[in-house]
Amino acid sequence: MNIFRFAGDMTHLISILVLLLKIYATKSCSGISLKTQELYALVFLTRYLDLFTDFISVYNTVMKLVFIASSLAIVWCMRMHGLVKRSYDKELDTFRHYLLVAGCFALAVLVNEKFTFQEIFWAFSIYLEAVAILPQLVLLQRSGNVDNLTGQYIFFLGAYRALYLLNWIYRYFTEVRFSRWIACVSGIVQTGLYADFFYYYFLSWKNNAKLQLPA
Amino acid sequence: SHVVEAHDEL
Repeated sequence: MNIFRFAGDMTHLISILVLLLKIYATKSCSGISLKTQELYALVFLTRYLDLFTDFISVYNTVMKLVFIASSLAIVWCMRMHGLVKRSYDKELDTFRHYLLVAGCFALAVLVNEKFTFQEIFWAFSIYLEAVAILPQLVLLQRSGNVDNLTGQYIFFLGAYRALYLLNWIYRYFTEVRFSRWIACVSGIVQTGLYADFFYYYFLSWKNNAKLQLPA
Repeated sequence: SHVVEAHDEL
């Protein structure tokens, strides 16, 4: 474990807590893409298949359980919870996310670290996570103004993988046989997708103005 | 052969 990865995990956790706070405090999920949340639940479920087979550390196991439970809770909330469900922008959240699932799975079958069930699903989860934010960014552009908590949620979500990039650079230089190029390349794509959001988020922070993405 | 060690990252 290194400071970059720990900071990355904490930033990821903060993003989830901010989203839970938004949904709980405002009893609304307006501006949040259910499709992105479903993709994230799938990412965690397929990435942590080794939850019961490979014990890395208490921290690792606890965080995996937290990520799986919170992502499922958010999807459940947005689908089942009467009050929250009504605020869901159903007509705006129309990204065909099953295409992302199909594409990432096809890529995972072709490009993986080892042609085993677990490794194919691990690679699938890595590719899917890179593009999972797309429905959310599309929804953001369509819904125009963004409430603060949603903006912060997306900011922390993007920042966590940027910290992981630093973690991989650090591990590359400090560990003899470290090569996670699938996660690294995918992480660069993932962070790149946030580039324009980060730009407008920075502008809104600098000008102390509301976060506006150009339609 | 190239043994894939367990993924230690989240």
